[in-house]
Amino acid sequence: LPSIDKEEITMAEDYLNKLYALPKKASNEKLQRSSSMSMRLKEMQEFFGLKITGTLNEETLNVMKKPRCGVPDVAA
Amino acid sequence: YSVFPGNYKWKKHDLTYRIENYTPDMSVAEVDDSIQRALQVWADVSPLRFTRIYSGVADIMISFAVGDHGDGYPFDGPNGFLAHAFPPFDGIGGDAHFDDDETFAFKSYNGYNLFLVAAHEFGHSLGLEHSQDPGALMYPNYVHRDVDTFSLPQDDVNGIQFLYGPNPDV
Repeated sequence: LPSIDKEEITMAEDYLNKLYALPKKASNEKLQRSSSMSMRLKEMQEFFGLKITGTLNEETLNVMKKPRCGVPDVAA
Repeated sequence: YSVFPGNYKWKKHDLTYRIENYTPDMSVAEVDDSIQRALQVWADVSPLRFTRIYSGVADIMISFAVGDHGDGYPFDGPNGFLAHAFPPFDGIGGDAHFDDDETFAFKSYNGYNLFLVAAHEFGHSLGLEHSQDPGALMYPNYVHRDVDTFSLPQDDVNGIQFLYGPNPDV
């Protein structure tokens, strides 16, 4: 993802963590974090009617950057 | 539309609200008017009625706060998250919090229109979750609308009437 910088990835993780209940703890934390991120991304992309890829892309980031309500879209 | 899982709704139709503090972005009268109109959009299409109180605990406590304000859901500074509200239940349920790091506006386009943000949040206060309909008031992203001609979108009308029924006075 050459066009997406580290700061945007952190922002995206924070967005998914707050609004799509990204689990913080897992036995294999790195692997679980990666698969959870993909799963939550798919949920988020589906919610907003975006192309469902499970990966962070410009279209998804643009939606994440819009001002919004802080109530989760998908309950934990 | 969507409702919170677990059938969160008020078991009464007469609800109270209290404005605990004010944003410096607008006059007191402008905040009062924005909040009153934001509640009225829901009252217009449902049996719910709202009465303002000036002391004690209201069903819907309304406040402006920044950063970590003690509810476990800290605000994030300018832009990003503008506000949040809790579904109907005892205690903090129904309460609406607005991020005072934002610039709120009464009529101008220089800021987030408080009436629109508040009307959305009060949807949560009454039991509605976010809608996937981009035209709905309960869509999660902020969309500026002409507040002088605003009428509650049909998706939101359907949602509130699913929970409480129609306005018996209409």
